[in-house]
Amino acid sequence: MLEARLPQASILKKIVESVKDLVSQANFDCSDSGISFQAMDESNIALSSFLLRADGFDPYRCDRNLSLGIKFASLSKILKCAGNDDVVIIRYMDDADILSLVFESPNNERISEFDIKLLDIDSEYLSIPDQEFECKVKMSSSEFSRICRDLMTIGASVVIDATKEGVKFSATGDDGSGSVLLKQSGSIDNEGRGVVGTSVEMVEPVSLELSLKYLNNFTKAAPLSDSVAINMSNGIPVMFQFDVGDIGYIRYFLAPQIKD
Amino acid sequence: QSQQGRLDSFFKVS
Repeated sequence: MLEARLPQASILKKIVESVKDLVSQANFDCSDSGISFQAMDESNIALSSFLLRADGFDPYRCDRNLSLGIKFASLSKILKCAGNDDVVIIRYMDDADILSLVFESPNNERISEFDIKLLDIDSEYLSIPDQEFECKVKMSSSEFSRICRDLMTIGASVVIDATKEGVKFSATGDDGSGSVLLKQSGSIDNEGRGVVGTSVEMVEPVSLELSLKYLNNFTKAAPLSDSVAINMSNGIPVMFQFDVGDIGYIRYFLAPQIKD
Repeated sequence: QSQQGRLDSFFKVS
């Protein structure tokens, strides 16, 4: 059986909102180390994944490895019934075909329970090797959202150029072109003002062209984290990571566009 | 002109 109590429903709500438009259904893999998932979009261009470590739950119990097939549209609708500050308890009894979600209000005076039907999903699994990236950019997630939104008004794709100076996002379209340069700033710490600067750690300058449609989907994870890490190497898929506090992360991999 | 790459051309699918 699985029983996992997450102190704040808002975390699960935000996670589901940030993947539901990219993936319609996927297996949640549960083990004694936590709950994870990975799935590609239908066109095999983007991979979404997340991990919530067992220590992010209190308590967490998973007796054996489970693969629970979930339809994201259903889970999203059910999670809308939870208050942001509700406690959510995820429960699965062995050999059942449903997953139970219990929402408890902060004062424990309102307890709601929803069951979601599980699916039998035969999904493809991508083996992503542990790799060292040539360039690691860390920047404000809200800044990242703004840049993707702004450049979408110009073109369908963005070129990300990372150099020692900083990181530049450029788009070109039929009506013109636009670019935003973020210079490296001294500290990426919040420094109590909620402002996250930009840092670029690099072995080599990297230049990649990516679809803005996908990047705009990834920005739905921005409410989970003040910062986003963009890990890039020339010519291979980019990894975007949004940390979920210190209990896990959401990662997206996006295949770059290739020059003919 | 550029063409959209696919993840399965970079990673092993199982």
